[in-house]
Amino acid sequence: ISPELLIKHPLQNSWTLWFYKNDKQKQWEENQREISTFDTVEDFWALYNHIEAASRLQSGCDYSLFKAGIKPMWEDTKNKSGGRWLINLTRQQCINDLDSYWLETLLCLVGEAFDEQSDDICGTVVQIRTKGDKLAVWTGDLRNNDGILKIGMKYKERLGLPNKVCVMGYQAHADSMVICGSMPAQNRFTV
Amino acid sequence: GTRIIYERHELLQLRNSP
Repeated sequence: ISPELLIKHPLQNSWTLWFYKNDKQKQWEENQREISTFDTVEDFWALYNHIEAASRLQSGCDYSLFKAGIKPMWEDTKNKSGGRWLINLTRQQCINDLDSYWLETLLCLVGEAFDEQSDDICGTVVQIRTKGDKLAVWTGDLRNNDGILKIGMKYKERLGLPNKVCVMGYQAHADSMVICGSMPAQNRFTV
Repeated sequence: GTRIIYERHELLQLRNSP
């Protein structure tokens, strides 16, 4: 038997998949649960093939994939100085593209698609919401302007989002933490 | 140092690997 079939393909990083379900009787942190951690391509697929598709989750649920050791929350030391590239999906995109966008995002992260900028990647979150689903890639350092822009451009290219029609914004977690109500945080960068 | 990078098609090819 070829060694290729016996040896799993290692990933550059270990990743943890988290699932959030909005139970209002519990604290936010209690609703965020680790599902599994993996560090090979085969184990990534074993997990992905096993779980419910994002589009089939109830409103209020999230999937998050973060490097092992980083919690999917602003307050984590690896996240708090950074921000996120955020896509607010249109109604049509929610229906047609959510699952493919989410998978493409996962492939970008586990495959280290951002080259040397991949070190600044913390994770990704998909949020299923009645008002419109959201997809975001989180990075760790707001000061890394060049890296943030390269990540944004590469991400937009991988998702196949048309350049002039779709503008993607990057928001600092520090800004998101202090906004009131449903006002969106300002975009520090756009692509 | 070296980085383990997988192209999109490489990851997809392994999706149904035993």
